[in-house]
Amino acid sequence: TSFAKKFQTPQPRASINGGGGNSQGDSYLVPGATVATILMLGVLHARRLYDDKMTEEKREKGIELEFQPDVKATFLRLLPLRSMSRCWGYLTNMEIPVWLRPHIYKAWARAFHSNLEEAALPLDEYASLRDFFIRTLKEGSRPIDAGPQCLVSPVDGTVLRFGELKGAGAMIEQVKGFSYSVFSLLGASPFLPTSADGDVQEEHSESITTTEKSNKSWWRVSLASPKVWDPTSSRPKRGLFYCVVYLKPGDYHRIHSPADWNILLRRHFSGRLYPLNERATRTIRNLYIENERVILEGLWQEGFMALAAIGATNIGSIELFIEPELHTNRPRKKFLHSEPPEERVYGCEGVGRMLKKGDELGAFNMG
Amino acid sequence: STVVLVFQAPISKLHEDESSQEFRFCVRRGDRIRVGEALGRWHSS
Repeated sequence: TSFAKKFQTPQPRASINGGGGNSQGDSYLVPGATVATILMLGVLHARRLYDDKMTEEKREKGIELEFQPDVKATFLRLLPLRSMSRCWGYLTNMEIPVWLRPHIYKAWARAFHSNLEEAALPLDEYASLRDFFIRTLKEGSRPIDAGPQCLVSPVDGTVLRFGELKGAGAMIEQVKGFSYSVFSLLGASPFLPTSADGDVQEEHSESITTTEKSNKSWWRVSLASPKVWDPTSSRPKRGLFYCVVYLKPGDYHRIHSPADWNILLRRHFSGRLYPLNERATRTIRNLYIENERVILEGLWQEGFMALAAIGATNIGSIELFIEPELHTNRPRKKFLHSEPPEERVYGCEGVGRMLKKGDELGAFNMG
Repeated sequence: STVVLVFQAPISKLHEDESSQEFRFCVRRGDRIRVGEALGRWHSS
């Protein structure tokens, strides 16, 4: 409005000596811009709430949203999301005055539905938003299911997908109409079962390397190994399963071990940092295999287990308590996004990092 | 942020169809879950 008024009724510039002719117009400029910005943010927020509501309604009706690439997703490719993420991390790591801390954290909790009563420390003891974000919880806030035949959730979040992976080219559905390969997600793994029928229990107990296995064709194995009674054959077969859990900004962001687990290696893919919200999963191809991620692989009582912690724009770095020296979301040395993953084997001769069910193993950090 | 868990778990020895799996997820799509709550269970036969 201020701009419009200014252009419609041009007035002589106020001189140093004389003026004051346009001072009233200028005084409208800042409030006008502020009001326009607030209105714009309000409209965007309302639109987002409306979209979320519509999505929720569709989900309740059982209508599954399909993959649908759009212009915004293409535009995201052009943005320096990693730099923006690090900038966000820098800002959120700044120390907040003690008197202001409870107000900011309460506002955050209101906006993202966090439960502040679970926080282990009083709010004014979190020096920065980043510290608050990866806060620990009060003792007993997350009881661990102690059942011996149960796998527990490693994080707080929303279950997006789960199921069994079948066939040699096992695919995980990102959203209806688009899937990605588990091998692309985890990388070339010596432990990942490759058998199509899921009967891969020998992977656990025998030390046959992938190379050796690939050299033996199925008929050679069949002829060389006559059918004899084998005590291990009375054990149930094993299938390969997956579960995808999404963490909203207000969720507790520490990662725990889903079972008693021996982690044998860690793989770090330095990729992009797209957002991972519901809209992004519907519009960005290969979201999970393009984003920066840390893969932990190892063995548990039932065989193979891998956990992929995938970063996003606002929560870009992944911290491992079992390997504090690992730093993710660093400035890139190369422009290309297809760098090979950096891998570290924990220990040697199969001795890795032993974790008990429920042990903390890492956290997602801001920026 | 997102976590993808990939793991082996027991399935029935005789049949491999959905109904005879021994490992079963005890969550549904869209469920809220917290650390330590069961994702799935299995029963040894």
